[in-house]
Amino acid sequence: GKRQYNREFLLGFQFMPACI
Amino acid sequence: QKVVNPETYIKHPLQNRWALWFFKNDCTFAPLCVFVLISKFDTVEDFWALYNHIQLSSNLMSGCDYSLFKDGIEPMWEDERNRRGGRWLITLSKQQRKSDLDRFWLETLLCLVGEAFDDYSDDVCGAVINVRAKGDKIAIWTTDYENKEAITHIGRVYKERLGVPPKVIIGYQSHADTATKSGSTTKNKFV
Repeated sequence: GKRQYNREFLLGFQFMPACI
Repeated sequence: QKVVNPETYIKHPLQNRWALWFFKNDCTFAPLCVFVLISKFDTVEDFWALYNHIQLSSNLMSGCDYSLFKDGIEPMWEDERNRRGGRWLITLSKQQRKSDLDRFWLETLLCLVGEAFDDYSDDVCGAVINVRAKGDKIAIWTTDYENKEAITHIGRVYKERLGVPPKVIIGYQSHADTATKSGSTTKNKFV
């Protein structure tokens, strides 16, 4: 299937510390 | 040894790789007036890393565009995937630059990278924001102006996601009609 992400899920990552 | 949850270190892959382009429309030397590729990304984390480090659309000078397209599709009508396509167009009033522009553009980006249009997301090529003194525009570009089913599904979901009131009509226009229009408006293929 498609990798779908809803807006709340996506917004939850906006200010996460960046992965290195 | 401590077991670390993979959620904390594996980036979340997107369905597609996306390319963000920048265009400045009012350059004095035409040959230098080209699309500049800012960056490509294919994970949720890298999307935000890019989004958080570029100017908001409302801070751009008039004449500038951002375009987000699937990797491999150029942000212009001439591209093979756009040639027979069209766009759902959102036109904003001058007042809406403060209230809605950045919010609408982010929502548009989230629709694209999150594949909000279900199976019809395959018809999506990208999205463009035009910052203009006379009024800003945001559009989602799709690949086939004859694919009514895909276009209407995308339009319905998009309008709902933007929170555009039901009484407000949005239009879908083919790029061919936009390119050959004589006046300032292009006829809608779908509303």
